[in-house]
This record gives sequence, C-alpha cells and structure tokens, in this order.
Amino acid sequence: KKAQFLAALNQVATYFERIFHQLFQGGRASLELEEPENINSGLIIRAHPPDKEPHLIDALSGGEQTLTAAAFVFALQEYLAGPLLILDEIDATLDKTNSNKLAKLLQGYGDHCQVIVVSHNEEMIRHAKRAYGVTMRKGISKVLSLEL
Amino acid sequence: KKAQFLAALNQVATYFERIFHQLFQGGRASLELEEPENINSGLIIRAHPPDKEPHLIDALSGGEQTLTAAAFVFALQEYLAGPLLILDEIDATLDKTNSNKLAKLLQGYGDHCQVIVVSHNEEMIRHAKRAYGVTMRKGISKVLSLEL
Amino acid sequence: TKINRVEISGFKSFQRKTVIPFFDGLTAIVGENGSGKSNLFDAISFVMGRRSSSLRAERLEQLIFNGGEHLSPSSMAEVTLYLDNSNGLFTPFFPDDDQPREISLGRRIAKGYASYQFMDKNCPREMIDRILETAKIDPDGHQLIAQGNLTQVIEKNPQRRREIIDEIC
Amino acid sequence: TKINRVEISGFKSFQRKTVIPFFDGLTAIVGENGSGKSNLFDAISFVMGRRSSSLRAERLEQLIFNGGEHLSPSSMAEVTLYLDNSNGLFTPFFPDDDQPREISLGRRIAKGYASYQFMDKNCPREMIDRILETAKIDPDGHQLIAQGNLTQVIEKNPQRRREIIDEIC
Ligand SMILES: Nc1ncnc2c1ncn2[C@@H]1O[C@H](COP(=O)(O)OP(=O)(O)OP(=O)(O)O)[C@@H](O)[C@H]1O
Ligand SMILES: Nc1ncnc2c1ncn2[C@@H]1O[C@H](COP(=O)(O)OP(=O)(O)OP(=O)(O)O)[C@@H](O)[C@H]1O
Ligand SMILES: [Mg+2]
Ligand SMILES: [Mg+2]
Repeated sequence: KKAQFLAALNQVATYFERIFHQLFQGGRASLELEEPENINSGLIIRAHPPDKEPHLIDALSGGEQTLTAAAFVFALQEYLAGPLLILDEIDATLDKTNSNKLAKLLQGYGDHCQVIVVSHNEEMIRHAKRAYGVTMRKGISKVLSLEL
Repeated sequence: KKAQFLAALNQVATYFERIFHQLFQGGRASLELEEPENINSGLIIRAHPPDKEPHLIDALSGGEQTLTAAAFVFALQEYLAGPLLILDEIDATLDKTNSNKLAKLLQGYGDHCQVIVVSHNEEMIRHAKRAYGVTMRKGISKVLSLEL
Repeated sequence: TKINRVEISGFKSFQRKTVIPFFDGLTAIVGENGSGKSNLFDAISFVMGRRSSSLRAERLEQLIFNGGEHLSPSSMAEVTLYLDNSNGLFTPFFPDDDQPREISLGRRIAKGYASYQFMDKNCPREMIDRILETAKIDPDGHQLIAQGNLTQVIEKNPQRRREIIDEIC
Repeated sequence: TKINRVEISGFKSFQRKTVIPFFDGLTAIVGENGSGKSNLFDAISFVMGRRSSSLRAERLEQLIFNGGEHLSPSSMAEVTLYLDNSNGLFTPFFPDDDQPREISLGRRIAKGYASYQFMDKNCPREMIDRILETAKIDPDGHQLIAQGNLTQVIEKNPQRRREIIDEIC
C-alpha cells in the first residue's frame, strides 16, 4: 500500500513538474509530502513561476493559480489515462498568451482522450476540432453544431 | 434607527431593481427582508433574468451572477455616492455583449466618481478614458501610461 | 471508451429532447451568458450520479425544467449517456449476450421518483458506479471540472490534497 | 475628493519607487498574468488599513519585496496615497494650518516595525480610519472589490447581507 502510494505520487509529481515548466516556459514546481516517508502526512504544492519566489500559493496571481491547478489536473490525467476531460471555463482568468498555451496543450490531449471545454475565449475555439453553440430563447436552451 | 434602516434598504432596493433591469434588458429583481417589519431578519435577493424563474441564486449562470452582484454593488454606490470604485477583473465571466454593457455602465459612473478597473477585456479598455499597462521583468513590476 | 452522444430532456433549461453527438479530439462549447452551457455540463454530471448539491440545486426536483416565466414545467428530467464499446471494454457486463457497439447509462427524476438505467432497464446506482470505474471515469475527480472549481484543487488543505493521490492509486 | 496619485516602493513586486497618477473618469489597468495588477490593488488596500489576510499574505512581512529568484529583498515596504483636498473636505484635520491642496496617507512595514503616516508624520491607525470615513471610503465595503470577490456579495447568507445595509446607513 505504502509502496503503491509513493510510486503514484512520484509519477504524478514528475508529470506536474514537466507540465508546469511547459506552461510557464520555465520556473520550478514540485509535489512533496510534509514528512517524506509518512504517507499520511499532507501534500505540499510548490509553484515558482520564472524569476519569482512566492511565499505561498495564495500570493500567485489569478492566472498563475489557474495554470498551476491546470498542470496538476493534467498530471493526474496523464497518470490515470482516463478517456475524457470535461472542463467548464477553466480559462476565465487567462490573458491571450496563456489562453493560447492552454488551448495548444488541450488540443494535444485531444489526441489521446476526448476533451470537451466550455469557453468564451477565441483562442480556445480556434484550436478545437469541433464546436457546439448553445442558445437560449424564451428560457429554453438549444444546441447547434457550428462550422469552424 | 429602524426608520433609518428601512429608508436605506428601500432606496438601495429601488436602485438595484433599476440597474438589474438595465443590465439584463428586462427581468425582475428585488431586495427584501425575510420578515418585512423586522430589521434584524435576513436580506433576500431575488433575481429573475428575462423569461427565467431560477429557484435560487445559485441556479443562475456564472455571467448572470456577476451581473446581479454588480447591480448590487452599483446600487450601494449610488446610495452612498462615494468618491471611488476600484474593481479587479469583475468582468472575467462575461461574454462580449455583457462586457460591453458593463463597460458602458462603468463609463457612466466615471462621470460622478473615480472608477479604476483591472481587466483583460478589450471591451472594457475601449470604454476607458485612460489606461495603464503593468509589465513584469525579472520579478519586478513597472507601470506605463498607455495611449488609447 | 468515449462518449458517443448525450440525450437530454426536461433537465434544467433543456425542455425538449436534445441529442448532442460527441467525437474524438478537442470539442468547444460556446454561447452567451445564461444560454445553458453549464446546464449541459450538469446533465453529464447528473447521469454519472452526482448529488443535487454539486448541480447547483437544493433538491433533485429543482433539476426538472421549471417552465421559466411563460411555459408549463416538465414532469420529468431524463439524461442518457451513450459510451462506446467497440473495443469490448464492457464485456464483463454482458455475460450471456452479444456485445453491443455502445452501452447506455440513464438517470430519471420526477416528483417523488428517481431511478437509474443501464441499457434502458432500471438498475441500482452501484451498477452505474461499477461501469464508470471500468471506464476509468471518476465524476467526483479531476476529469469533470465545474465552472469556477479549477483552483480548488490547489487551495485545498494538504491533507485533502493527499487524498487525491490516494483515490487514483 | 479623489485619488491624485499613489507612490509604492518595496511593496510586493514593486521593488523600485513607482508613482502612478490617477484622474477622473474610467481608468483601465491592463497587463499579462502575474505582471502586478492585483499587487497594485493590494497596495491601495494596504495603505487604507486592510490586514495581511485580505492581501494574500499570512504575515505583514510577506508584503515586502522578497527579491524573487535573483535579487536581494527590500528592507521596507511603503505606500503613500494622495487624496485631493481642493474642495476643503479635510478642513477639520487642519485646525491651525493652511489648507493643503492634497493630503497624504502613508503606511510602512519593515521587519518588526509597522507605522501609519498622515502628512508624512506618524499617526495612529484611527486617524487613517477617520480620514477615510470623512472621504466616504470604506476599504472593507463594496468600493474595493478584489479579484474573484464580486459574487461574494450575493453568496453571503441573508444575515450577512443585511449587515451590508446596516453599515451604509
Ligand atoms: N430547472 C430549471 N428549469 C429551467 N431553467 C433553469 C433550471 N435550472 C436552471 N435554469 C436556468 O439556466 C440558466 C443558467 O444556465 P447555465 O448556467 O447553463 O448558463 P451558461 O451558459 O453556463 O452561462 P455562463 O456563460 O454565464 O456561465 C439560468 O438562467 C437558470 O434560470
Ligand atoms: N512580497 C513579494 N515580493 C515579490 N513578488 C511578490 C511578492 N508577493 C507577490 N509577489 C509576486 O506577484 C505576482 C502576482 O502578481 P499579481 O497578483 O499582481 O498579478 P496580476 O497582474 O494580478 O495577474 P492576473 O492577471 O493573473 O490576475 C506573483 O507572481 C508573486 O510571486
Ligand atoms: Mg456557465
Ligand atoms: Mg490579478
């Protein structure tokens, strides 16, 4: 049980560092146990964007927190290799550059599993293979397939 | 004390209903006490976008909640007539149409008080009188005045 | 496996039967504020067994189309999810029969009535859980991220975060 | 009144002295993720007396420029806010003197040291509170909305919401 937990953690941590590095184009990130050999201790997330030393995760900006959380979610996905990801407006706080990076990454994951995203962001729509438009009339929703 | 509270509540409620109606171009909203004559009872917010009957505030969409909360903040501002409003990315969940409506409303408030907004949204920047750009190099922030 | 299509009727703002096919790769869902995008997300979470509290409702009945301002409410909300079975992943669930090309999971609610379906026949909730586990889909995990919930995964306290690793190994 | 300018030095990512003039109307602050926009918002909240817990820090020292990866940390964080007094709103605070065209509020922190200033002279925190009250500025109210906090005002429970009306009348 302990060996299994540590193996999973090491694997997810490796993916997390790589994806964080890719999204921030540098910087350092890690997942560690509060007490390294005790699998019941808490899990610490460290995230340092390039040139920065935030004293806690809260000190990161809105967009930096979004990218850090996304890196963690994708690390879990790479470990589990599940069939789908359904994400509702995860890009709301991102600027154009980071929206683009995130959209490219999601497009890549789309080669291995089904990725469905809700977004208001043109960058995201530009990278999608298909799009659906949801409209509301008199309180009733309809879904239409859009030509990209 | 009681008369003062009820007068303030009635005033804010009137502003709230008007601003909500303006942002949603219709619909109904209200502020009421749980027990009308008891000023110690809780305050209920009702918000019905056009054609809709959400059973609770949580059932509203992300963008609808943003516009409803903005209407409440502006109602308090109209009542108090304070000198400034400083708002950090309040438009993050809005689509283009609603960003435009909010930006126009904020531009209007700018005629009576100082309004400072942080935003990634072109609609908001388009309506501003002035803009500052914040940049980060090697972990240090700089602020530059931008020509609009 | 993958989602082949979702059928929704009478669920939140989807009054009429709506069929949405899904494909491989990245699919974007767009639309104005309040148009029903997150309701579509909630429909998929609903059929996978999530409780009303994580579907922005206090009671299950509030998930049934309420008629809005002008229309009459629906009597039932129903969502059916079709998962692909072309690689025979769900073979153990069909001991005697032929392999269907796809399987269907369903959930229905009406006033005072709630049920789950597997291949159009009522089944216990545990059946849905076992099928999703076979498909490596965890509706309460990281694969379904509701609006505004992404950063919760890093905001949790260290103990709660540790449990995320527990759940996946 | 209105904000004439803000001077920041050694506060969060603003290592060097930065002066930002403000004017009437709608002003937009733009910039990439992580560039320092919310840090600027925090600087204004800080000088108005907000506690470290609402400034994304555990202790006040964490508001001092920490040097990042390559530089040496600053020894002090200082923010000064200049409020316009051309209409004589702040007359009661200048019993004997001439009316300045603008007043200044300041706040400094260093390791083990923290102070507030009015017109460049150290003053108690209550002085800042009284000045802001005269100016009808409530840093804990609806006039300063931090990133992600807008919908809190409608999510609060009914009792908490009622207090908002209490505070403004
Ligand atoms: N049971 C119900 N019956 C009818 N309409 C409902 C029901 N439950 C919720 N709604 C309506 O659905 C709307 C919200 O839709 P939804 O949250 O899907 O919007 P959205 O497209 O995600 O918008 P946004 O971009 O702002 O997030 C609300 O206006 C609400 O009134
Ligand atoms: N004491 C400090 N010293 C140096 N840098 C700091 C300090 N505190 C916070 N920071 C840095 O400030 C950055 C966050 O800046 P801020 O929150 O202002 O970004 P932002 O422009 O609002 O971005 P977004 O658009 O993503 O919200 C973080 O990267 C953090 O490392
Ligand atoms: Mg939504
Ligand atoms: Mg910010």
